[in-house]
Amino acid sequence: EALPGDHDEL
Amino acid sequence: MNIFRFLGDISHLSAIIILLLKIWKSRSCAGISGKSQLLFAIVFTTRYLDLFTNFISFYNTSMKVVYVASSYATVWMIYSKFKATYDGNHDTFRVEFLIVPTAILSFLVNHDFTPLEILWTFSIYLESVAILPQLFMVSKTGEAETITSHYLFALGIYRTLYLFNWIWRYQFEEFFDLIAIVAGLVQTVLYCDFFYLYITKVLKGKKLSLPA
Repeated sequence: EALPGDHDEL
Repeated sequence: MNIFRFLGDISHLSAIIILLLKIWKSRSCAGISGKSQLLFAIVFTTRYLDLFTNFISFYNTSMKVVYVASSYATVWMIYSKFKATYDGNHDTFRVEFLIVPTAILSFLVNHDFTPLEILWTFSIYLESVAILPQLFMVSKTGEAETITSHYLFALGIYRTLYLFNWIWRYQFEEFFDLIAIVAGLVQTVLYCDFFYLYITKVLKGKKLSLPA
């Protein structure tokens, strides 16, 4: 599950 | 990084470059929806606010800078430099019907109720519908220049490839982001009609014409 703020995609 | 995500980024970058060159070389933005380009500029601005605070990699930062700079350059060319060639009469989609619902939804459905996260979520939702004014304009004019259809194809394929990237990441990294996946599915579905026309017409050398 994606953690808030750790968006490593463009 | 995986091949689908890399090809997706390349496809996205190609779309942006194709559009920039089309307008700059032909000195005309005929057939291009300024509203969609405005929405893309908003998408990149609200998504990359962490550009200076959250360094992920040189690739990530440089691509973000290119995306933001080129989207603003495109908006500037449409609304300023070549505004005489802007076809405002056919670019009539009501963007408030896209901005307001996506803004409300980003407050209701997000990963974390913080300004940066809500803005990121808003940009994800907005991106999924940002192409609608452009597709609407093509259906209104009933046709699109071949270069514009290549632009749309590259832009549509980028998020389609990202869908495969998310399958890959779920399989091998046990990572998934439901907000991005659902929005990416919506975004890709909106292109289906265009993909069909592109493959059956443009790839056979015909002009892209939509039943008006």
